[in-house]
Amino acid sequence: SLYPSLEDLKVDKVMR
Amino acid sequence: KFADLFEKMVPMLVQQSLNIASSRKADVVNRLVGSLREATNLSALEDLSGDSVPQSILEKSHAVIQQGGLNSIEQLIKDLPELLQRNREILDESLKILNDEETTDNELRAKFNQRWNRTPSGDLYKPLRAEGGNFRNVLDKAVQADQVVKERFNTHCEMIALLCKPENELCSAIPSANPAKTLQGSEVVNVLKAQLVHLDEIKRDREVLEGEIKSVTFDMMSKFLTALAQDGAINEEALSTAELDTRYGTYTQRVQQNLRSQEEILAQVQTSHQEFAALKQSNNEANHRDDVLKKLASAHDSYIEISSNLKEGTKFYNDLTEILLKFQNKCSDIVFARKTEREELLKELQQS
Repeated sequence: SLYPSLEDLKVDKVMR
Repeated sequence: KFADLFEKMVPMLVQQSLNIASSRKADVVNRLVGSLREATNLSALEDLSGDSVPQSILEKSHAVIQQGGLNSIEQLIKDLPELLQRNREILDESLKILNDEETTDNELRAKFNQRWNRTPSGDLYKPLRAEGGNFRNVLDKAVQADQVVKERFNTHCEMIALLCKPENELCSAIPSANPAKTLQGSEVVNVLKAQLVHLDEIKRDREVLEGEIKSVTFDMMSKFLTALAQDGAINEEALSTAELDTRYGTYTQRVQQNLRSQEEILAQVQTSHQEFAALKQSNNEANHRDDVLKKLASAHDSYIEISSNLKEGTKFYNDLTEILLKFQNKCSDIVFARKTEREELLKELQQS
């Protein structure tokens, strides 16, 4: 896919 | 009006000879005409036209039109910058209210020193700033993606527009590979044309010849009757072949001549056709047609790709907006809490 995935943003937040 | 009923009555031998002679004649005529017909078939060359729209391109054109054609992706591409800007603004506003509050907190700390003993806003906001940083990275990547889509669109928009045209316009927009047209005036084509004209003439001669052969009529009756009267017998074969020779001799020669000249011309056509085919290969007009057809095919593929990119991009921005709005709420909530706390602290300080 061309656009960045928003999933890793959510994962990042959950981890923090 | 007297009609002699017995005029046509002849001796049985004469009648039989007549029958045999007419079948001989029919044989000769069929043989000559048959060879003429066959020669005409041989000389028919394949149709060299090459300017209709290939089926695969037609299918691709229908597919693109069905999906909305150029307009639909043009509109989406126009929307991308606005979606990006909207997300940027939300992020910038969120970070700005954090910055403003932090600045105020730092100023008060500088003013009251250790009496301003609450946790510094900088420390509190660190995770939020990290999250903000992530958002900024994601947006930067999205900008690059937008660029890729735009470039891809610019590269193919002309061909995509062509694909969206009605079939007749599409056909006329594709350079024709019709050799006769595109190679107009080239030596090989002129030679080939002259040979084909010559071939046509030979064909026409054959038609005339065929007509003449069929129209030959002669009557053996009197010969047979005289032979019967003189010799008491009829040598049908000798008489018929002699008569057929005199009647069809010249025609047979003309048919042979016609066939021979056709063979020569066909041999010449073969060689110049090979030259022509080779020329066609190297001819940039035909290559140009291939180029356009290839571009049309890849325009279709890119159209599909661009459509899915735009769908993905639009979804990305809309999803991100939701996340950023939540982030903005979080920032404004914490800043609001900090302000409330600050005011209480200020009040205490003033009282003390």
